Amino acid sequence: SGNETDSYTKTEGAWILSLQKTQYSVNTVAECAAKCDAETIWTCRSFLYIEKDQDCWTAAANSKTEMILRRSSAALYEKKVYLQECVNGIGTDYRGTKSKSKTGKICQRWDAKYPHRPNFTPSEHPRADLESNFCRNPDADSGGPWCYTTDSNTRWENCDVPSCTEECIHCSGENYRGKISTTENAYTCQRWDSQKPHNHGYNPSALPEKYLEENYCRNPDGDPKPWCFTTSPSKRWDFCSIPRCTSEPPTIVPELSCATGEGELYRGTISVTESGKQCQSWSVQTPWKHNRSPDNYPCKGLDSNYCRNPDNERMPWCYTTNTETRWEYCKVPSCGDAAGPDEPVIPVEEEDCYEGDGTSYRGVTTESISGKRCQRWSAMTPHSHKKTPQAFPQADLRRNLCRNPDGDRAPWCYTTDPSVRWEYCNLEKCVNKPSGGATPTQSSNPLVPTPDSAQKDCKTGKGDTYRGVTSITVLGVTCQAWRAQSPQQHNSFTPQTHPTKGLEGNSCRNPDGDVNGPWCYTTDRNKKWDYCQIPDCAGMSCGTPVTKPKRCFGR
Amino acid sequence: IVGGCVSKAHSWPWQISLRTSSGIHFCGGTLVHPQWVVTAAHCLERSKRPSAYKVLLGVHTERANEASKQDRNLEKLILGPNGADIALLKLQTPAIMNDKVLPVCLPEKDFVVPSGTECYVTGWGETQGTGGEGILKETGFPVIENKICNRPSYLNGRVKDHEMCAGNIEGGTDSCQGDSGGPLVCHSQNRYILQGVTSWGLGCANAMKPGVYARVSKFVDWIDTTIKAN
Repeated sequence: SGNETDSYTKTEGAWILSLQKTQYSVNTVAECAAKCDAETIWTCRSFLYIEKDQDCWTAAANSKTEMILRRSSAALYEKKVYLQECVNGIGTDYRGTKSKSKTGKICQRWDAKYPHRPNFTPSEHPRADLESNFCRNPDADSGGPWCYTTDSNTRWENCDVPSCTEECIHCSGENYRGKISTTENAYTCQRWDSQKPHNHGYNPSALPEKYLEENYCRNPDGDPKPWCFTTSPSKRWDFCSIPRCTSEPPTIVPELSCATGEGELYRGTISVTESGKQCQSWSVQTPWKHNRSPDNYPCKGLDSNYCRNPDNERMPWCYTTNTETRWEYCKVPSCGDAAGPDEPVIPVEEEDCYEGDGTSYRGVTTESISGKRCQRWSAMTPHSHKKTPQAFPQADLRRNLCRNPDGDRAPWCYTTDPSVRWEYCNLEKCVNKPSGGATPTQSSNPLVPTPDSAQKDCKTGKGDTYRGVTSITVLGVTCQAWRAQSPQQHNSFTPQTHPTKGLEGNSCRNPDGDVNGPWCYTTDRNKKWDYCQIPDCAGMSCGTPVTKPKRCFGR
Repeated sequence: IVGGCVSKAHSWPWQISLRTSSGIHFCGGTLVHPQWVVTAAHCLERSKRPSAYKVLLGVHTERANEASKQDRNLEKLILGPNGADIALLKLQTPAIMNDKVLPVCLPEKDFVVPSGTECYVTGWGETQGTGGEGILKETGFPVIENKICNRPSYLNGRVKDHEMCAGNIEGGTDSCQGDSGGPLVCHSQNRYILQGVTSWGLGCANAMKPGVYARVSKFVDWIDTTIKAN
């Protein structure tokens, strides 16, 4: 029915290591979810499902405790309840990681006997997830989650975990996910996925990392607080009035002497711009009037006139005291990377295609094969990772350019879509490039533009609509007929289950919209399935130049 | 184009050079059909007569001494609706499509390019000393939502719904005089789509002063009906 996975958050292309993990063979993702829900020996917090292999792994860990790895064709499903850091009602279902009581005392581990001998232990309450020293509510205390404290004078204390339904904002509400949909001037908000009455560029599917749900107030653009487009034709947008939370704002680890990535955590005292101009104090409005005030951006450390990055800029900056220059970037040293990986891209002559496995690719593509925008390599949201410019200094991990730092089979990137960890990039292998790197001379043969090449043996985009006759995989193995069950047994993709996907004969197809294109089950017993190499139809119609542009970007 | 780089020859095959009848380049334009070019209305202020202009296609240099050059006179000039800065030029004879001359795709009606999308502009216009004079240059930058672009520190409410902004907040690269009428294209699903027509800006390449482009998706019906009717 599709409801079985509603209590899970899905991330495509993700895999997790877990010491406690069990493998099952299942027919559907729902069956895999049922296996996770039925685990009794240990607490199942997530499961991994590989659709083509019908392979299911249930796991005790989740992304809060373990590093997520990249894995093609796998999807990680995490139980939402174990990801939430807020409480519903009195919080008997709270499974978050807060480990301090409301007066700031560090919690005692639930399996510890000192300084307090506990009445509630993990062994006596196995379903209460009394793990580590996290706040829990095993006895339905009306004050919400609590813990025994490490202070010998305070046996226990409640933890003051914020409510999931509390409508409030921390900082400038960048992470506000509430449901208020009326503005401070009483306008009703327009749905983000609607273009009426106001046409706009905040398309939820193009900006998945902004959580532009329904018509809820959001802050996708670094404004001082959440806002929305309104349903009134005469008022394009308006701020929402959402109270500030009384609970503690998210904690950060400040960087005092250098900046990582875009420097949003920099809290040092440099107050001079890169050209030597003195910074203006953030709390004053002269010589430059502005709204980047400490009141509007309370969590951004806008102290004195120190360089900061409160609004997702490229690096820390400040307004200057020079009446000719409103603002300028500062020269804050980069933590552990003197080369400055995020300097503006210097245009270079490159073919926008890759050789071999693409390790040497230095082109400018920033889009994944399914059209998703790449996440910056130095950013840790929406996907936290270890493929940083500092860790891979030779890999040219600038900006959000497609690269192959880890010897994968082609350039790839983390995507800005929280539900898709990574994808290969929208790039093709270089073919028949003449020695010397010169652009091939093109003849001026007449070329009549045609709308699409559906009948030709080539694919457009991911190849979902490919109906050609290629039936050999990239490794030269013959494809198995879709209706056959030997040598590969399968029931995820058959002509019966997917009648509209063209699963005829043994031709390569893409019934599941695989971002890497058409594939097939193989006749090789040792390889259940593999991709097919289908040429792209580009070059046959409008907007598809024969000579690929450089696409140089920036100064 | 200020900043950016010199393009690869014929990699933007829809770019045309709009010239005086004597052959002086003054604006860009975009081939959207073998016999039709989209440009900016303000490029046509000097004369209402088609004979005052000509269009060069298939060229990479401003000198236009390439063998691939196609030279066309104009049959009609049609200005966009309601004074918008967009216009259509009908060529007297259709251009010949080949690997150096190819139309760009048009967007869906009313499509709004998502904020932050990386798009590209091209032209033979002013470079403000950043190099590449006389050769078709290109540069890329993100689209900026009108809400941001109309902030007081940016363009302070000057940008209309039928216009769009694109540029780098720190400046340094932009379209400029002589690029007017030329294309702003965005890559989507393996093709380039004409989303903007270079229109105006407050200077060129200044910080927090992005370029403004006619929003083509607002004029798709007009383009279709005009081509069909003419």
